[in-house]
Amino acid sequence: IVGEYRWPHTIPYVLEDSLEMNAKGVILNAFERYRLKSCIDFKPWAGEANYISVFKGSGCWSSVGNRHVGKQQLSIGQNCDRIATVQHEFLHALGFWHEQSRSDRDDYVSIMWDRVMSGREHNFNTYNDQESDSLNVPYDYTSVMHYSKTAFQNGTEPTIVTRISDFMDVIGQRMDFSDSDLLKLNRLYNCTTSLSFMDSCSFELENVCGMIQSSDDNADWQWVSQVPRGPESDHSSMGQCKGSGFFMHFNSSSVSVGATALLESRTLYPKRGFQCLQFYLYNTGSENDQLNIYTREYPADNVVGTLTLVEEIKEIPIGSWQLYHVTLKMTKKFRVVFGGVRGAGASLGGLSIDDINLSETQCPHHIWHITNFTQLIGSPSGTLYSPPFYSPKGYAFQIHLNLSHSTNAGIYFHLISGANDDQLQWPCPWQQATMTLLDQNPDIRQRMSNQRSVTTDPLMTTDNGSYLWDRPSKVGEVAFFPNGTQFRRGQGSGTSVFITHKRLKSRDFIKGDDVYILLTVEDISHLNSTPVQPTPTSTVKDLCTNFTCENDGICIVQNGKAECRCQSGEDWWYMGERCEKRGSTRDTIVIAASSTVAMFALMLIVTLISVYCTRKKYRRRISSNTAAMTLENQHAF
Amino acid sequence: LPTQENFDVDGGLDQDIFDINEDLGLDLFEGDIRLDGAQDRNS
Repeated sequence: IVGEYRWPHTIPYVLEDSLEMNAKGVILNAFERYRLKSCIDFKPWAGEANYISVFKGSGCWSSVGNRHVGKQQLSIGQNCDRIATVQHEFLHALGFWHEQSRSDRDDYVSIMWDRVMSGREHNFNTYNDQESDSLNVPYDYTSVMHYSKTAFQNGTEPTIVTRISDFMDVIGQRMDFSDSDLLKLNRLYNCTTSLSFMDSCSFELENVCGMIQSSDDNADWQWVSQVPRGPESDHSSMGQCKGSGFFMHFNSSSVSVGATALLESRTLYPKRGFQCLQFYLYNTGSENDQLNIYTREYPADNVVGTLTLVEEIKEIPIGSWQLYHVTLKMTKKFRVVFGGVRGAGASLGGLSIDDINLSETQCPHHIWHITNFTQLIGSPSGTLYSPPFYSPKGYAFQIHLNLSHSTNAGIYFHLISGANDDQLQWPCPWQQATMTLLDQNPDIRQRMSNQRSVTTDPLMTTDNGSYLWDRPSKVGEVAFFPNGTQFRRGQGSGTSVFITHKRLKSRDFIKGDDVYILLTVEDISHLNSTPVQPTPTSTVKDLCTNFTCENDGICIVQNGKAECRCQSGEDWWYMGERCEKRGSTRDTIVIAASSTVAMFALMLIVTLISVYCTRKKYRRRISSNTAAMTLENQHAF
Repeated sequence: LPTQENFDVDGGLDQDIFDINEDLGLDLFEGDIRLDGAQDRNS
């Protein structure tokens, strides 16, 4: 939107108590996507003049841009608790219209007016380029702000037809920001950095992202595009592009057991104090070859740095690219160090790494790696259950991915019987399960991963009266692991429309016929408590109990009397005994100006009347003198 | 909730933002935009 409707880069917000618990967690996850891909950040409101109040209204909606009204509402109502929906509504608040309302949209889509619900035609307005500015970014069919082809349809035929037919099932994506969404957002807010992105490296350039070979080792990592014993190609482009597709390789077959090769990243400067390192690893050496992940930290006076072993990655599967995550907690300048170690046993190859991403975000708790994926889509055998996992709180769970439906993939979260059940609270309270289908783009900033979350509400019951999230051994069904072990599986919660098969086959969700589902199960019970109110003293309680202040006014006792203290902002305030009236500097100026004008008008009227009276009086005097003069003259003749 | 293997939070419907708002009878500007006074007149 044209005009000064931008927010400051850090936007004050309030998550109102009316929001559903799952929605609160999803909103906080959406903030993390803004922090990774743009310079927009969010902070709890601390009295700033303007802020966004996110509440559970009817439906999902927002205003466009910063309206400078103090409390600006944004509704995340029932069924709006999807991360891309939240991203969409916040993009409105940040100043975005819908993509197909651009002034140049008719070059790219056709609106089929006869298929639009009657009375809803206005939803297909366009803005002229005085009201809407596309910031020199081409039309974007993949925008998270684009309507889908079925928007406001009166039947079953699409209301929007893209002029390039391949985009018919692309428009209306609700997965994540598109590249162009981010280009516009970062241009609109003059972003030069992001809060949580640190580095991304796919080794396509010979400078290998500024990484350095260590001298404290026995061998170097080599910059290659293929290795005779595998991998035949890199992970970034999977060998699709001639002349590119490089990765780093440690040839363990050329060194003795125990020999090492250290590859160090460039120096990095953390802001948040926690990081997630992600990379792909391929093993063609000995099954005992291992990769050690170190950090080299540089406290103020230490130029050499302190090397610390963070994780040993062992039993690396032979012959395929595998995704790994390592959690770091660095607070000072540091390097990440990849240490290849030759293990016992024969080696005909070695270790390869590619597509490294480092960000100041939380790592997922678990990864579900599904191989030979494509054949499962739309197949009766496409009903998959993940291995069992444990949440940080100790709840055992399992994911069910249903690919057998003809058009959509479904995904569900199940609690299952586990080793800690006797020590855990039942029904399971407020654990939010977030399931992410990973878009395996080499650069984390360009991934449009598809994510949904469900939260265990301890009070939710099924129609046979049992609690949905009760102990699986009590309410679950008998099930068996592939090795024949019996366990209990609780009822699942999720969605049958997680992603369409068409979208599933797009982008890099499937790469090398492998798919990754990232899993996080977080305790969000802390989001449940309304801010702890100061325990009221007896007088405040009595006098204020029946004394209500409007517009978020606060009741206090002053001189033994209940009074309201009203909210105020930079250029607005509430007033009156109950804060029922709203004032603003703009109103005051208007009042002052109009009273000045009124006063001036009154003075003018008074002046005119007095002039008129004076003249009338004067004229009368003259005419009476003249009369007298005439009489005199008569006598005189 | 019906006792079944899975509880579908979307009720089996792949509803976009605008479908959700339409079903609630909200006739918001372009489906999910709330206009303030000035914008309303312009639009």
